[in-house]
Amino acid sequence: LIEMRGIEKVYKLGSERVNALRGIDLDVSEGEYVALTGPSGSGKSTLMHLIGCLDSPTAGRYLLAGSDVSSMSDAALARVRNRQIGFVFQTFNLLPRATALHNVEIPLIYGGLGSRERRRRATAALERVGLADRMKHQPNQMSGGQRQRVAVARALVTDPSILLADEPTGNLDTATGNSILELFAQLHASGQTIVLVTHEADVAAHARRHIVLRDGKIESDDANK
Amino acid sequence: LIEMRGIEKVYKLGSERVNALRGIDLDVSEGEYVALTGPSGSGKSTLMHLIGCLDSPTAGRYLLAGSDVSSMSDAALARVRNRQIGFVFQTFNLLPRATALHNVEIPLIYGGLGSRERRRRATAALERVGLADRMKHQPNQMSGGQRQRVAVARALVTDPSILLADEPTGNLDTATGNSILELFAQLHASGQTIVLVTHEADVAAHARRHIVLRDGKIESDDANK
Ligand SMILES: Nc1ncnc2c1ncn2[C@@H]1O[C@H](COP(=O)(O)OP(=O)(O)OP(=O)(O)O)[C@@H](O)[C@H]1O
Ligand SMILES: Nc1ncnc2c1ncn2[C@@H]1O[C@H](COP(=O)(O)OP(=O)(O)OP(=O)(O)O)[C@@H](O)[C@H]1O
Ligand SMILES: [Mg+2]
Ligand SMILES: [Mg+2]
Repeated sequence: LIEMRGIEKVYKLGSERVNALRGIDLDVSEGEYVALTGPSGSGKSTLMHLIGCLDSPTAGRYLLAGSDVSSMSDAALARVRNRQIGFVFQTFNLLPRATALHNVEIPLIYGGLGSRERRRRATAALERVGLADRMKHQPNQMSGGQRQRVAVARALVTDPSILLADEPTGNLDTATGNSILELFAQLHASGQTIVLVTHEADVAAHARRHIVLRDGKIESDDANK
Repeated sequence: LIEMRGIEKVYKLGSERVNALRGIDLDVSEGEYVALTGPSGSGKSTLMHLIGCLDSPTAGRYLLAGSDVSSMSDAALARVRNRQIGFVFQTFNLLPRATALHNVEIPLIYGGLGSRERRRRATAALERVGLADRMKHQPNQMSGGQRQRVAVARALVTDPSILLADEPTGNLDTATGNSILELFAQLHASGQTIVLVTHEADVAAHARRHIVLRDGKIESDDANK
């Protein structure tokens, strides 16, 4: 499903260059549940943005479901992002002035779904993350962990085949975090591919495969465990 | 140092009321190191904002260093916040278009310090959190954990007598998180009062006292351990 060869990502800041990814080879098959860990600044979010087609690599090849992403048009990339991929951002990226319900409906608007069905699916997604009583509230009226769960609901509402979650439990207490991981376990059991970035070892232990990044390279990958 | 009696906080959302804090009695002495934990939405950040004089309670009394906060003028509150308190926000609250160095200098500008001394202290604070090579970068050019550490540096640069840190290691890997906790241990040893919100049990174990919040009330407090 995901095939990367020699992937590099350089950020240019004025005259300076930050080599965020220095040659990544990665294969992820359909239905796998992968945890990605590594030190702060090691390139985890950068790699997730590339997998999710939110950014382009500086060098290297990326085939998603057999298609070469670098040769796809912007419109085709947007369709892949909206139809196949659900993304939980490390920074949540919610619209501050829209209700939780509206935030979760947004991916379905792009998908062309009717308003009644949109509302039904978005409500169900918010119930699944335990926020049934927060539908009409805006992000700036919620706690950090509640905003994070709205971001998880928004990523799941399109029933994506690939879920990319960047630190989805970073602001959640153990019990609430476990309920989100339980939700991911159900998605994994139903065949979704999941890539999860975390800095917590016990969260990484929920995945089936563990890749460690360091300084923009894969330090270890227990793929054939 | 911190004396709260019967503290309540109600958020009014249209016709709805959210009782975020339902009667908190709390005493924190100078030099204590307190961890505050509890489920997502239990009121931790709300309580931290009240302790840090960033918000006013709906009811109850709060004495900070013997002064009744509710009777202080806005100017007096701003002076207390700038001189006595360092706050690490759960949402970092950095200026996105300013460099890391400038973000950390800002509390010193309010304090009326000269520009050379400001630069020296801000540089030292960023070095202490391991971001010496990131001084000239803006927050949106950094990783999540790097932004979090800029927020820690900014809270420490004024050498506050009270440090309030809301989830300071939420985006950091274990090694980087431990270096921040090591920094807090040094501050505690030098007499600073620290209140730390965390959802990670091993982070809470670094403190000397552990208060657990649930549904806006103190569920347990091992103050006399
Ligand atoms: N500005 C606001 N307006 C309305 N309600 C709010 C606001 N901020 C917080 N709340 C509500 O008050 C309650 C307590 O929120 P608070 O942010 O203090 O929780 P928390 O313990 O810090 O949670 P987390 O661990 O998720 O960060 C929550 O139910 C939240 O929805
Ligand atoms: N937009 C950007 N512009 C410039 N440099 C960037 C940008 N985003 C990230 N970087 C840099 O690239 C490197 C990798 O960043 P990345 O966000 O991928 O790390 P990370 O592993 O997710 O870290 P964290 O665990 O702290 O979230 C870091 O050194 C960071 O400063
Ligand atoms: Mg990251
Ligand atoms: Mg909070």
